[in-house]
Amino acid sequence: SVAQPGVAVATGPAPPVCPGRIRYFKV
Amino acid sequence: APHGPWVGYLVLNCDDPETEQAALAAVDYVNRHLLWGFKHILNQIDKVRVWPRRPFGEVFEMEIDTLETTCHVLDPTPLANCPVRQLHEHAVEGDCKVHVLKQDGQFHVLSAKCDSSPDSAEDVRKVCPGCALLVPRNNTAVVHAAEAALAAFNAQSNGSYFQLVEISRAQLVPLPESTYVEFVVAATDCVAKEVTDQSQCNLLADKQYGFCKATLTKKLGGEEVAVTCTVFQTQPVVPQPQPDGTNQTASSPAVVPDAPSPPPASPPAASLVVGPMV
Repeated sequence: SVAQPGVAVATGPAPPVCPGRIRYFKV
Repeated sequence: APHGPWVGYLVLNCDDPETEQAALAAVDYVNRHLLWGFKHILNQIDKVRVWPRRPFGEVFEMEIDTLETTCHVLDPTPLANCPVRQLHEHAVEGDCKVHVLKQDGQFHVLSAKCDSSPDSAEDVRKVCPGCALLVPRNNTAVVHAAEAALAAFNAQSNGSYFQLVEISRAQLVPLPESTYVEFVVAATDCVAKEVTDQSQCNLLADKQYGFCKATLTKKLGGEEVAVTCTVFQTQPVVPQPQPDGTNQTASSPAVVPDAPSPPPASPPAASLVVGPMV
């Protein structure tokens, strides 16, 4: 995030990542 | 009450280690309850929601993708050592919706529903234009190939007479024109060299299964068959844990009459015995 100095930037938990990694290949 | 829009469940990353543990427990459960075909292995976690469960624990509601391996469900090889069926072999995918309870650090599968489907012919052709496609297991040419291969195997066997238990997968190969089939056999109380009436042969009480791969090729004026079989070591019948917490004997006739018993929960490693090759 880019913000002016002294300005609070809203930070929260990162959104969950789904679907997960592909271990072999996608059919 | 929690702040914010409480939806009743927690969301985790699909690649969170806890999510993966729950998914692996589900895949293990599915493999232990497959009665035919091949073991599946985890490929991708699609969705996960974690619901609080009263009075204790939490339930992982998940959607997972699996891939078929080359290990038959009766094969005691640990899943981690089972190669994934490759695209050029016509891969098969599984889609599962599962509920897994985590309580006291342990994962227990509450429910699992899976559908499996082969890769599309178009996708196989993209990666391998000349590759053979899967065909129905009851295809006339497939059944003939399996029976011819088993007859050839028994003709060369110095031990038990083996019966056909299941045709597991098959492909029609265009060039050279041939039929490739993978099937399961079981030893009987007859001696292969002495069999006159196959209907009088009975499966051994301690079931001894084998897995065969065969190719039947059409030749001018006849056909040629090549078959290799791997006979699995006899496996003890062990109680299978059930979702409701009860135990069920794997080969209980009340559940699945005449069906091959699933492998034990913790199969012995390196317990394969290679049978004769024809």
